Amino acid sequence: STIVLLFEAPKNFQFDIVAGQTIKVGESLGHI
Amino acid sequence: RNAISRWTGFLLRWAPMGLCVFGAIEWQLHKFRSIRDGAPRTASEFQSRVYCSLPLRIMSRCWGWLAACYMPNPLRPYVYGWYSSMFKVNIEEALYSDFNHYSSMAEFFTRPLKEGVRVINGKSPLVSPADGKVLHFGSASDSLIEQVKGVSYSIEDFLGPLQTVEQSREAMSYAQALKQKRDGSTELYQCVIYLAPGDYHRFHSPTAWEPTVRRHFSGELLSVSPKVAGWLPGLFCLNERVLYMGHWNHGFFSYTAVGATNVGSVEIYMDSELKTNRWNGFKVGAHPPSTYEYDELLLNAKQHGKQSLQKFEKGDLVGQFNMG
Repeated sequence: STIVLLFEAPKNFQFDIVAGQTIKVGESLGHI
Repeated sequence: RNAISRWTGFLLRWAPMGLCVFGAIEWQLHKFRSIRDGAPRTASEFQSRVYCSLPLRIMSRCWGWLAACYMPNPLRPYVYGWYSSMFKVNIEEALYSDFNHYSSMAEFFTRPLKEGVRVINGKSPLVSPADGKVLHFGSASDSLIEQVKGVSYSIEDFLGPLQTVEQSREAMSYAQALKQKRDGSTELYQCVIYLAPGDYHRFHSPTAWEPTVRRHFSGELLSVSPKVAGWLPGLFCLNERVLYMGHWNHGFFSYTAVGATNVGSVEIYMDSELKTNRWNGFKVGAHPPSTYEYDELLLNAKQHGKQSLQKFEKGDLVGQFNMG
């Protein structure tokens, strides 16, 4: 199963993740 | 009668061989084409149709029925223990770490976690909604966006038509029309998280936001493992999925739970009317890919004089994936 988030955010939004990493509920996905 | 029996014998003897030869030629041709074009080796239209015509929904529902069967106590440590070691389940984090607590495989699969084992990042505007593996993330401002590197899907096929007539009348791309801020200060982004069989299968809200519409797309129940996501373009538009669209304080926000063969059902705690992985008869291959019907439910109950059904805070429990 898969969760897909599609969202609008300010242009200076930066992801804090890398493809392939494992992640847990509540960990930061990105910052503005 | 002789002629018919001779023909039947001939077909029974040579048809499987013919199919295998045809499949092998098709596979080699497709491999040659993708090497020649330097493109990632993804499924051809023919392979996609063959995959979609497999009886996966029947298999998923049978699996769901089996997983819901009562598990006799003596078997629980062995079956759940095998599953935990096979799929690296961390049972110490579960609210009930005693295998004997779970009366079925399905209940074990949707086990809750202990309080406090997941800390919601207070500073970040967006946190992970689930335990899993980051398949892909990045800008989503084009009409085709990547499900994994090099393999894409159509944002319009995935979300369905724009919600308002005004949006669809705007002379701009679908992705641009989705945005709620028109001052050019925002972009569309996406993040795809894959939940492996051993992961915690409840999911949470990644931020404070308000869903205003729910779309449930019937569809296939293909596997969504990273291997298949890297092979089958448009996979997320083919699979059964439940999509909530709304807004957060930076504009448009959508949250989609995509089902898969062994995890075909999605349960959203605040949306009791939602029913997924229903039996849709023997319509094998009835749909050309990515043109599935969907049912839509306006969640913004203000139109009916009541308060809107639901606002999510960051970290709120939203729902769970069920087996079968």
